[in-house]
Amino acid sequence: TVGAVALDQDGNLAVATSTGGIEGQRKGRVGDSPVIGGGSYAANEACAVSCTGDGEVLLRGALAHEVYALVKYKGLSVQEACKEAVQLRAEDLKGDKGFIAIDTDGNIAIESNTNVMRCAYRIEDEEPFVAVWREE
Amino acid sequence: MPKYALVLHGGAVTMDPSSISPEKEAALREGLQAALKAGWKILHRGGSALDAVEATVNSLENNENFNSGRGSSLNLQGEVQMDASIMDGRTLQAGAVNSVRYVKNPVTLARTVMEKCEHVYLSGDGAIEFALEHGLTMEAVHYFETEKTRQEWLEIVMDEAKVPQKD
Repeated sequence: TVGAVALDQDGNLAVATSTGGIEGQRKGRVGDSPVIGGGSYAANEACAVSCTGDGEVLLRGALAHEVYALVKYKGLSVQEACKEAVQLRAEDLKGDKGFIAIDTDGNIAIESNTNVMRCAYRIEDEEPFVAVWREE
Repeated sequence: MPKYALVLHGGAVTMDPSSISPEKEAALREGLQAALKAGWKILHRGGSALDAVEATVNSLENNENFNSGRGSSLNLQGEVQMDASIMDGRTLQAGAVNSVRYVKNPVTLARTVMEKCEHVYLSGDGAIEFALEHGLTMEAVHYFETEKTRQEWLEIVMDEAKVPQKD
């Protein structure tokens, strides 16, 4: 799965997520990526979020919308919200979870419970950051 | 000047570090860098967040090292079956597609659904026909398949074949 979130110079947020699914998946299986609120969510009033990982887990937790809700209603930062979403009901929602998020102030978050988190970001003219491993 | 920023991911997974060769890791980094550049330059020039995320994801979809577009996993029948979505935080407009084949850039199809369809979500043949109606770039099946995905599919099929059969 791949995805992106962005904040533009007019203060608007957007998200996009795209996937080839999982190897050997059942024909017709749908994961989180195309489901609004499951694998993607964006609203200027809070943040934009794109998810990756085990699609069924992300779907059952509606985790993209969960991050949005934690920011909007609980007042968490995007970093705190993504951390909380990774841990949300971990005993019931077991599996790989990865999130990227951004808010309208340009605060960003990259969180996962996996050892591989292929990601990159760039804020204004600052140096770009690129990583394959979570601990980089 | 207001702040602008772009974040992208190319998938999260738990795996043995030795399963990613140095060459593969370098290719992944190069792909992430190229996608970041594609989206960031739009934001830097004052373009929209929506254009930036679409361009970023298009870049990753066109790179066979990532599981989307070209390089997508194969389903049990050995077919590519792609899903995508896009959402505009300004208007809460959204578009999504699933189980799509032949469409080079599924996220562009999702955006076309968002902007030119009365519905939010199209699936399968309906989504493909919508792509054809709107002149989106299509590719033959072999464009999406790679040696790696074909090999992974063969391993799954061979494992299934090992299950004892009874008549």
